[in-house]
Amino acid sequence: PRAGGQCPACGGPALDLESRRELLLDLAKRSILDKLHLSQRPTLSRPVSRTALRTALQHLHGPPQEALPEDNRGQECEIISFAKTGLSNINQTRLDFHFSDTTAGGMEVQQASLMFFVQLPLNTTWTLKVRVLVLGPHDSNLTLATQHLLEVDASGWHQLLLGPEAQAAYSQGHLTLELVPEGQVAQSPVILAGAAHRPFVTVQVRVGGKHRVRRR
Amino acid sequence: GIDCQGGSRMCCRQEFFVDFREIGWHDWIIQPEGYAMNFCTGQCPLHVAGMPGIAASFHTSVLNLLKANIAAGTAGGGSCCVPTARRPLSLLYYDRDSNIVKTDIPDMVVDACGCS
Repeated sequence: PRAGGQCPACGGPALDLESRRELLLDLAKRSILDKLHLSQRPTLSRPVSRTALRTALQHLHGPPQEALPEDNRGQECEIISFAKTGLSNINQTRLDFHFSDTTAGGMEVQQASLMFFVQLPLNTTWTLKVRVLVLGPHDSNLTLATQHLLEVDASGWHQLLLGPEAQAAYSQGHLTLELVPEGQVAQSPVILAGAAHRPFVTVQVRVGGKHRVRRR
Repeated sequence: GIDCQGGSRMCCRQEFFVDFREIGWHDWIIQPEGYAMNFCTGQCPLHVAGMPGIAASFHTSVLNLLKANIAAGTAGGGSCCVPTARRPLSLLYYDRDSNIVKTDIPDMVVDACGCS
């Protein structure tokens, strides 16, 4: 409506178009931040390369499988976290993952898996031990929570489903994985960490869903 | 529901696109580039309370007429132009640790408006 007119909905003084636009954009911003449980927009600490982003997005799952009733489905999220490669040497590769927004109300980890790229010499099979290290409850030392063994017999991307210990570490905001080759191999395989092959963890999470009430 | 056109003063849905580049959020929101938020505006005189946007049954229509006739002249208590259908917005964004998050935010797009 023209400036100086009357608002058709509430009868108050009509806003000029520019002020109304500002008001609506501000409303849109607040609506998005509220529903993402964010107090302000994130400032990016370490931008991710487009190559790593594209590679990771190819591994994102589609829409949630089971169609739960609206009232207890909560908001489903999928999170991809790229590894910050910690101290590594020829005998082991350490990968650190940080998750700070795990405090959103009613966070429930559904599934977590590690994706990593291996360059393997031809016709070799490699046994890899993946150790899940978590921060102790009262100190900053890392303790072994569990470990998985994985047979790798070809170069390329490999996925390892992580169990409840890694999921619990996600909820605490910090997960460390150590990849240790088992046994002796003639030529040591390489876990690539370049832009297009950065290892990453995908976590499927449900936020704010009502916990299922067991009906007796 | 009814989309606002020209000088329409009755309850309708006004299209409104939020461009994330315009609000400077295109660096942390990866996809989409914006979204149609839309909003409801316009008047809801008593005799259309409960009309477009909420399928007005015969019962509702009679009730509206009763309300309009009996309540004619009484102040206040008008009905409001509100969203009657909304859709989620799928978002792909970076969190403050540069993790990539994909989520569906419920009730973000107003699809239809009607009188409460």
